[in-house]
Amino acid sequence: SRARTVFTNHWAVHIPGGPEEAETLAAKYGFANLGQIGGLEHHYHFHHSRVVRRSTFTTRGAHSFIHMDPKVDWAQQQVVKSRVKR
Amino acid sequence: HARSDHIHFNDPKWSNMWYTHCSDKNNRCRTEMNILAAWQRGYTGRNVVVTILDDGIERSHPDLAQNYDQLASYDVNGNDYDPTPRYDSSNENKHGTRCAGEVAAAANNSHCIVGIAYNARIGGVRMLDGDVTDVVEAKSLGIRPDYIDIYSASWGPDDDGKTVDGPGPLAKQAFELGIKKGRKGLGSIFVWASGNGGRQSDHCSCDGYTNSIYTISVSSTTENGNKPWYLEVCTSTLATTYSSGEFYDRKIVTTDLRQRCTDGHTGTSVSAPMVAGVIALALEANPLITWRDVQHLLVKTSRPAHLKANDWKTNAAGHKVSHMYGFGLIDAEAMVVEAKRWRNVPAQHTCSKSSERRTQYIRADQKFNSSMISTGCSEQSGHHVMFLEHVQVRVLIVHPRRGDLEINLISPSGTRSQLLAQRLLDNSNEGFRNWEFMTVHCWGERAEGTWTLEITDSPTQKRNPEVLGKLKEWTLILHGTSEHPYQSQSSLHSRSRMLEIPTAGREMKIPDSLPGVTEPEEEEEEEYNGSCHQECGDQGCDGPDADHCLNCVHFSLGNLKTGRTCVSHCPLGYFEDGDARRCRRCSRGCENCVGRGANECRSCRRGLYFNLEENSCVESCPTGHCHDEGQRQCLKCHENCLKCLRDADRCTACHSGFSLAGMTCVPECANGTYFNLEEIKCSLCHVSCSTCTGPGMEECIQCATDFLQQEWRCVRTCSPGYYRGESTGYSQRMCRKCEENCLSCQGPGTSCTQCKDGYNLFSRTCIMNTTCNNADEVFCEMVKSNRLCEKKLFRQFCCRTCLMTA
Repeated sequence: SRARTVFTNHWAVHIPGGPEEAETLAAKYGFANLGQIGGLEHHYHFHHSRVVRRSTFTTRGAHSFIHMDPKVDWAQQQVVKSRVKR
Repeated sequence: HARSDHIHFNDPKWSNMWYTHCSDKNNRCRTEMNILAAWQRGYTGRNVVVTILDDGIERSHPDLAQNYDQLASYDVNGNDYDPTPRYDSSNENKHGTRCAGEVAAAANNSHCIVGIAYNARIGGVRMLDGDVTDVVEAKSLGIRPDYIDIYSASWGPDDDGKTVDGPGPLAKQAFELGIKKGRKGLGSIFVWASGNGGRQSDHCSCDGYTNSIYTISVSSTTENGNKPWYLEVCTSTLATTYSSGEFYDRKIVTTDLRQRCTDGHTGTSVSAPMVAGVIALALEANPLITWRDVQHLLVKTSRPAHLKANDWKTNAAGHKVSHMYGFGLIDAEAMVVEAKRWRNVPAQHTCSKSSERRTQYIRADQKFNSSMISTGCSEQSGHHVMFLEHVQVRVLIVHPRRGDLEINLISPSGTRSQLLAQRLLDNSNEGFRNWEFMTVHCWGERAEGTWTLEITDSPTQKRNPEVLGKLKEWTLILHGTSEHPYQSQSSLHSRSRMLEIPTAGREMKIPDSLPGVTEPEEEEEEEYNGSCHQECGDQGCDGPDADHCLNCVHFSLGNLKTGRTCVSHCPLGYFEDGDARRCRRCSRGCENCVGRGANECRSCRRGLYFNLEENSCVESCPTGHCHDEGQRQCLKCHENCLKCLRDADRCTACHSGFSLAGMTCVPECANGTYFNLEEIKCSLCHVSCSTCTGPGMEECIQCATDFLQQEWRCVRTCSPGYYRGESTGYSQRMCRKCEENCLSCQGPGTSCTQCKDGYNLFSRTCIMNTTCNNADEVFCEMVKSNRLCEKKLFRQFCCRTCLMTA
């Protein structure tokens, strides 16, 4: 049987406008901006403390509208990946 | 075999490090990884930075503290700079500390062990002790890429034999960024443990990390060269180290949590840090080698040694390779010697070609073949691949039970890579949706020619026989170079290419962590005194491998341009010229031949067919012949058939005056009639048909005048829910379906005139006759600004409420 998807309260967001724009958008939708993801330019790690930490469904709310914001190219709620030590 | 009783470290577990040196003076023991010899040349990993992507690193461990590097460390789980593991009663988070010790435990400090690169700097990234997401992986793979040289990871998706998973979009980008920009443009080096699921019949091709061209996938072998219980086979494995095996086999000693040592470390995670350590030695020997140079070095220097596998084969470039061990056991000394004199390989080119996008059925218990001819993109200078490195195959397969599939790829030179073996535990019906398989087994071969994808579906459990697997598309992605990768260094790789082997009785110097440090020696002009490869002839050799021979016992393969190697038998596509002791190429397309002539073929390469009349190989059989896939020959079709499929009487096209009925050619009938096979005469079609395949009203091919086609029937007027529309590509008119929820309409799109129950007509669209109760002004603004009501998916989404309120 297929493993159930577990959604987290972390988002990856692609904002071409730069770090200041990322800060503004994070604030607008209630996220904390945890900074750029490694060396990936314009990709930011957002965290939302009022969204449930682990959930089997995507929670809807004002934060969901970040996906539709014209200044956001792409946003993805992060899902838990099952990883094992070898 | 080697004796190494001339060197001693005071670390208490030194004598237990059987995979590094021999401690039993009365017995010979296996030291083919040649780590001591690399140390003796002065390479200990100095100025090289390695990090372990795992559950943290005990930075205060006495064997790690000396080489611990704060700048090569991070805690992704805690978002701070301290990667110290979280301690619990089960010591769950010991893994990273164990791996780190293998790489860079300090030498001669009276504590525990000696790391393979005991002067390298070591860091740890704590990223497995929490929810692992794409962001977590991408962050970890991209930490300080200009500072860290080697990332070693010994984890991956579940090794349960039923998972197919790999890096997400961000982690993929992180890999790509790492190899493009890391190490100031030379490329980050990612080392990966190939998988632990051997007992679950798992296959490392189903792990997108080990299967990536950007990672060096490492396998394991026991002390005696046997397959460990956890080993997973696949074609992306590049090299192997000693590790462990069954309970009676010796394991690995390394640093352990709480400042301890362990001699019970096991699993494939032993092997990745060992290779990371050896690569650190090579990077010290030559810091300017790129990420691809490192992979070339591993291909060139790893050896089958005594590793037992029944699938060792020599590819057309002369490399011995196995699905269990890749190119074999890693050789640290050969790595540093080669690295020292290495010249960067030419730029990487990538050439892709996709099959036609159409569904092809995979029948159970039958072999399905699909061939593709590649020119290696010779017409595109920036993409031209002549000499292969990695080969990827991206497939879109729909299948009712994924675990029943076996997939092979056959290169133009005849090298067969098993991209996927059956996985008994994989019951998934998800198939492979653009999954990329990868093989290194064609490394060094020529790219040009016919590539064949072979899929076998062998049901291991009862399945619905009517549900067939489908191959929808496949893409061949060739990576490599347009010129020979070693041509620029041919002068170095000819007579002066040699290993300096310590002479018997010579005192081994303990390198530079100890007093009396010796600098690495220059070995350009030294003479090779070691043993030659078994295929070398009486004139000797200038190195240990088959491509170092000055003449051959059996046959010589290759030429001066591509490099020569000695082989016992010529590979497919060549014939053995006994007088000249050379493997000579058959004519183009021949698999077996007796001479160079085009009419001297005896069988053809995959994807080509043997034309019996001309003793030649053809890509497709001439008209009037069909392809006999089993014998790979051309068969003459039945006399009425113009074309046939597999058998002479399975027609797919007919001669003039005949038409197809199923797969038989029958005499043609006039319009309004069809050939009745039972009565062997032309009979009338249904009144609604103009042409047909049988008497029924659903067997029309074309409709009679005044009839319209509606869902495979011919009708006088369109039914409710359909509108009269123009057909495209057909001369007849058709009834097309109205938009969803319309009871009747005037045409395509929003043109409803009546709605189904529960829906109201609004702006010629049928929307649910409910209203929202939360459509406040802000919400409506969002709906309006994003034009949600124009999108079909969102049309039921408060549109009516918003339109009414705003």
